[in-house]
Amino acid sequence: AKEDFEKNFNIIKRKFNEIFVELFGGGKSNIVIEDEQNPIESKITIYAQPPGKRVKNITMLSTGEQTLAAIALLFAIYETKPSPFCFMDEIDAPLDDANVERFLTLLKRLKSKSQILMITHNRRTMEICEYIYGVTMEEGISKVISINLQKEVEEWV
Amino acid sequence: AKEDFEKNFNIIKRKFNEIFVELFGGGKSNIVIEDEQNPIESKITIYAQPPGKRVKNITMLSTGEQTLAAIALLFAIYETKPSPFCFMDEIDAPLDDANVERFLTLLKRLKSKSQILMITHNRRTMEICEYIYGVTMEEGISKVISINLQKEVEEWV
Amino acid sequence: MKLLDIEISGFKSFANPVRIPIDKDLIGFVGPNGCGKSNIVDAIKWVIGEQSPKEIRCEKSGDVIFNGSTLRAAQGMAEVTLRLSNEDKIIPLNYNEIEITRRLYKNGDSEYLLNRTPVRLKDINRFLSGTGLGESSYTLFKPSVIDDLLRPNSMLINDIL
Amino acid sequence: MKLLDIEISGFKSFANPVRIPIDKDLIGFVGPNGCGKSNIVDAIKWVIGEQSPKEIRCEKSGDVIFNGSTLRAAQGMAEVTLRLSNEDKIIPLNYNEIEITRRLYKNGDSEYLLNRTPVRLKDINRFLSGTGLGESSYTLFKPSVIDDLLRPNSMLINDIL
Ligand SMILES: Nc1ncnc2c1ncn2[C@@H]1O[C@H](COP(=O)(O)OP(=O)(O)OP(=O)(O)O)[C@@H](O)[C@H]1O
Ligand SMILES: Nc1ncnc2c1ncn2[C@@H]1O[C@H](COP(=O)(O)OP(=O)(O)OP(=O)(O)O)[C@@H](O)[C@H]1O
Ligand SMILES: [Mg+2]
Ligand SMILES: [Mg+2]
Repeated sequence: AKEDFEKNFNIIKRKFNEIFVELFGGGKSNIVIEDEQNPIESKITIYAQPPGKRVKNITMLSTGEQTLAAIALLFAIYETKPSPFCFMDEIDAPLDDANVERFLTLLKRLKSKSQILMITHNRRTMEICEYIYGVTMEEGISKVISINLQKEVEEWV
Repeated sequence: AKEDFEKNFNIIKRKFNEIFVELFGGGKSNIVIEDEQNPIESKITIYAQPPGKRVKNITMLSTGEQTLAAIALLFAIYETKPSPFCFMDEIDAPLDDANVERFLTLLKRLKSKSQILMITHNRRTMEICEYIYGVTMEEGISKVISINLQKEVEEWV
Repeated sequence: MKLLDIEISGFKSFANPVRIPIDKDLIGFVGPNGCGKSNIVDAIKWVIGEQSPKEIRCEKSGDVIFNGSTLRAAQGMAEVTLRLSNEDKIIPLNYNEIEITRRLYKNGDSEYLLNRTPVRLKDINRFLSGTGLGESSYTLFKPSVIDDLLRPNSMLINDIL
Repeated sequence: MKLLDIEISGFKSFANPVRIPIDKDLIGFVGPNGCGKSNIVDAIKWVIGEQSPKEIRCEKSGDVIFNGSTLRAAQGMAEVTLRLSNEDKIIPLNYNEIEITRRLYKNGDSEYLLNRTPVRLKDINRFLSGTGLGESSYTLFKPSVIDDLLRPNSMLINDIL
């Protein structure tokens, strides 16, 4: 079990850095097992350094930077232990327009490997969806209708 | 101290319901001191019921509904213990367009009583600001420039 | 393996039965606050066997059953069916399509069905293990998961591995 | 009482001195992720006496001093000055304008000034008490405050009252 853990951990560490550089356009990131003797129970520290900054620890970043770094790490985990589908529920909310674009580029790459169900309020994110469902609530009861893209998206947001 | 606590608590309770109805266009809300004997240390339960729904406890609401209900409560507290200024840091992010409009109407009322510093990525929220500062970062150092509304806001978002 | 569609009836705010085809790679759900988008995600996690009410934003397991609105009485049962393609036989069964169904009655009884045949939860877990489907924690990207990841003594990565 | 302007120098990402007039009722701050918007809010909370590093998103009190970037060395001091109007004499001092300044040096020394005269933190707290300025918890509306309010055993309302 310990070997498996360390093997997967190192894969995630490498992928985390690759995806981090892709999302931030530079910089570097790392995850470190604090207690080498007992990795499975050990605390894991996350380091993230956006390009041009001195920060080391992910907790010193801004809300948007933390979200983007965490997305990079979650994607790295997801690529190491894939699943046939995944959900994203308003994960793009704290991101500014430039970071949303970088996130969407990454998403396009991921969707070829597994199905993604995306809940969002962001128009740009809706535009890259292949199909969109509108959900409404009348008198406390939810209904789902399928929307023909572009034309209807304006009304729904 | 106990009398003061209960007096302020009842003011907040009343204002919470008023603002809740204004933000949700109906429904009702309440805050209840669980341990009457010892109000100052007691747990306080927050009830919130959007119009048309049976839900009672605020934790059963959606992300956006919880945010809007919490804003109503925070405003109620703020109106009971006013301060010369307050900050709002991306509090509008989980709200859909209709709820943003209701939030902004409330904001216009509040700004006549105290100064508000608002950090936002939402264009509609920017439009109601009387003055906007753009913040940029170059080589890890922040700069602030004042932007003339409307024309420049498009570029900044 | 791919998701084909999901049928929800009596689960949370879905009082009326609803069938949602999911046969594309990137599907968006949009709509106002509180309309039921996140409830769809909860329905998928629940049908594949989620046992912890907290993971699907409930206080107790019975909270998944539609509990009524101003115009509609509460229902007696929640039911969700997930249809999956299985041509690649990732699930070790000799079917090209697999339907997983979960029901919960107001009296607390629950049923699981695989291609409309009653099975136990243990069977569902056995068939799904190794597909990555049962692992719920890292397949849901949302702000509260990010908070868990960044919390000082987070064991999220350890749990996943 | 109204805010008139804030001057920030060497505090967090503000290596270069910056003066921001705040003489309107609703002022917006916009800009990309990580550019320094929330740092301005931290600067205001810090200058009026915030003692807990956690409340201004730091691990230790020295984290407020600009710690360098790829092109710039770390600074030796952080300084913030807040100018307030006091025509209504809410702060019991015979000035129409009040300037509060806080400095922190790399060696840990800190200074507080009121209208450029050295004072102690106790004096700042005494003058500000009753104005609502010192109470930081309920004057900052942000997602993490909402999370604190909705947490099962939250004492946020009790603390404020
Ligand atoms: N058992 C139930 N019976 C009836 N309604 C329920 C039940 N459980 C949850 N709901 C309702 O579902 C609504 C929440 O839906 P959901 O969380 O999916 O919203 P959402 O579309 O994700 O909104 P947001 O954009 O704010 O995140 C709540 O208003 C809640 O009252
Ligand atoms: N002592 C310091 N020295 C230098 N830079 C610092 C210091 N403290 C914080 N920073 C930097 O300030 C940046 C964060 O700024 P801030 O949190 O204000 O961003 P923001 O504009 O609010 O972004 P967002 O829109 O993502 O919330 C971080 O990238 C961090 O590296
Ligand atoms: Mg939701
Ligand atoms: Mg911020």
